[in-house]
Amino acid sequence: MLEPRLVQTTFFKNVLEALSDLFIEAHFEFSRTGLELQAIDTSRVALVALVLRAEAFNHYLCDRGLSMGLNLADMAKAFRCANNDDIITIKAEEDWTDTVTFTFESPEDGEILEFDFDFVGSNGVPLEIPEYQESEYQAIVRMPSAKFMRICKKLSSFGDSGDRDPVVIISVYKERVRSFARGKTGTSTTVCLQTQTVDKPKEPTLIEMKEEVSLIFDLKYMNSFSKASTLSDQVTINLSSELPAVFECKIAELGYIRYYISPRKE
Amino acid sequence: GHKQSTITNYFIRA
Repeated sequence: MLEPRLVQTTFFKNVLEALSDLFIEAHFEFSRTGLELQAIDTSRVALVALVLRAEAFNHYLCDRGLSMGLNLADMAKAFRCANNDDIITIKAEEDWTDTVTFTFESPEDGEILEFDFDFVGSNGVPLEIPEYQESEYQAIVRMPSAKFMRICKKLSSFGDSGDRDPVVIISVYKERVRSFARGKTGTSTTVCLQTQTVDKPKEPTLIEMKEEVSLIFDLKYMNSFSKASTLSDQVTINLSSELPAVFECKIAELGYIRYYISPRKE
Repeated sequence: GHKQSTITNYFIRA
């Protein structure tokens, strides 16, 4: 029997809430080194990869690998029923039945909640994703996640053009990042400049540009990533016209969540 | 309209 135990209920609640809007299923892999999660959205345009090393957990035990596809909406529902300080135990039988049991134990209330999830196909993942090289990107933008969330909120409140999927155009030029969305009767533009690190040393916006670049993304992907970005103080956006964009937030020194998004082409 | 490559074009199966 395999039994990783962990106490990161709040963290997983937030991850599942962020992902379950956009991704239906995810592939989970628990190993001695930690957890790796991958999911692709139904239109196969965005891939999310979450890595959380064993050291990130208060308590983590996993003697043998445990790998499964799970429905994210069901998991989000289960985690909503759990308390934030619950201890989670994950159990799967050695002989590979096709379900996994998540047990939430509340030491304070003396209550145990148990959920069985059926394995699902997990939509063509896992994939081999090479570590990305920053030098391959035309522009790299780093900014506080709170700022990124504000920008996405502004764009999505305006960028609903009605009949088709709203998009955002992100352009980097002259050490500026411009985000643009078109609504029904007008447009919305936010321009961010590189900020002086002396004024706000803790929350700089940094723009490294090799060449000007301008890319179109579906707003729904940006919104999902902005929800996930609450897990970290900063986001990094790597942009290239040849490669999928990488939207990353690092989780302390203990892992990361990355969205790889294929840009739309005119 | 916009064309769009699928993300799986960039990565290989593990």
